[in-house]
Amino acid sequence: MNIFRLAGDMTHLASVLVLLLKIHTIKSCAGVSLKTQELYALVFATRYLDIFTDFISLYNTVMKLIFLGSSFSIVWYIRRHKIVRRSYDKDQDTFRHYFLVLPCLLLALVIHEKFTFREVMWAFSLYLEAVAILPQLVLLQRTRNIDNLTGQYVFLLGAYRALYILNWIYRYFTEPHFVHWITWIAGLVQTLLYADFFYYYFESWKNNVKLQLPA
Amino acid sequence: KHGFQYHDEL
Repeated sequence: MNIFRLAGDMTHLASVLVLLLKIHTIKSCAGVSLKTQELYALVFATRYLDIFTDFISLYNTVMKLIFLGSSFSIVWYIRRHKIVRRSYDKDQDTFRHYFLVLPCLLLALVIHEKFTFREVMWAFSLYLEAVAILPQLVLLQRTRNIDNLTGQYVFLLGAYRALYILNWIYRYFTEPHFVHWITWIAGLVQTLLYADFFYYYFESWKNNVKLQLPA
Repeated sequence: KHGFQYHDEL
């Protein structure tokens, strides 16, 4: 474990807690894309298949349970909770996320570290996570007023993967044989997708104006 | 570890 990875995990944890807090306290999911939340639940479900078979550390297992639990409960809140679901804007959250799942699955069947179920699922979860934010970014461009919590959620989600890139660089130089091309490329693509959001997020923060993404 | 790389990251 290194400081970049710990900071990345804590930033990732903060992003899901910010979102859960928003939905649980103000009972609203306005501006939140259910599609992105469903994709993230699928990312964790396919990435943490080994949660009960390979014990790496208490930290690793606890964090996996938190990410699985939070992502599925956010999906439950937006789909089932009688008050929260009313604030879900399904007419705006129209990104066909199934068009993201299939190409990621096909790519995982072609490019993986080993042709085993778990490794293909691992590669699938990496490719899917790289594009999972797209429905949310599209929704933010459509809904003019982005509330602070949703903006913070997206920012933290992007920042966590950027910190992971520093972690991979650190591990590459400190650990022999630490080479994970698939993870590195997927993580880089994922972070680049946030680039324009980061730009507008910092602009709004610097000029102290409401965050607005160009349509 | 050579070859099969275990996944120890989240």
